[in-house]
Amino acid sequence: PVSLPPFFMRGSIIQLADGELKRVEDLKTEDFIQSAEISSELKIDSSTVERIDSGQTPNAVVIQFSVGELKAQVCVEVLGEYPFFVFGQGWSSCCPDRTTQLFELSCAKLCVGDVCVSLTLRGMR
Amino acid sequence: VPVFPWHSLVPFLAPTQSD
Repeated sequence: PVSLPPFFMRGSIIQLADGELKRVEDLKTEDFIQSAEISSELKIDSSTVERIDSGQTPNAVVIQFSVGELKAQVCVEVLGEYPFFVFGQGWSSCCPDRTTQLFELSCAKLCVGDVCVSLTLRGMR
Repeated sequence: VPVFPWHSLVPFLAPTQSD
């Protein structure tokens, strides 16, 4: 699993596609949808959590997603505290307590059936 | 203060290319 990027820290400044600046903790589902709508390259996909298993290292988890209309199966291995953005809910991780502790980012528990925001390239299907 | 692009925050999950 990759080390955790700095932009999940509470207070990080995020630039939306229209140039607007928001703090990471203030992002809403619509911000991602609207940003993708004006992006020429990126498209939002809905990725449903199908399985969550433990990974190779103690804090790692393997999350299996069903991605997009084609329901492509994609597995990612991340640290348990890595947050995903769930549609209509916001930031969620497998270890929300650790996410909150490390990033001060308030976080729900990521569960099987949650639908996460993910990206694909436009023109790819 | 660093500014991060919105698309860094969500994973790029590419489905296997079909047709």
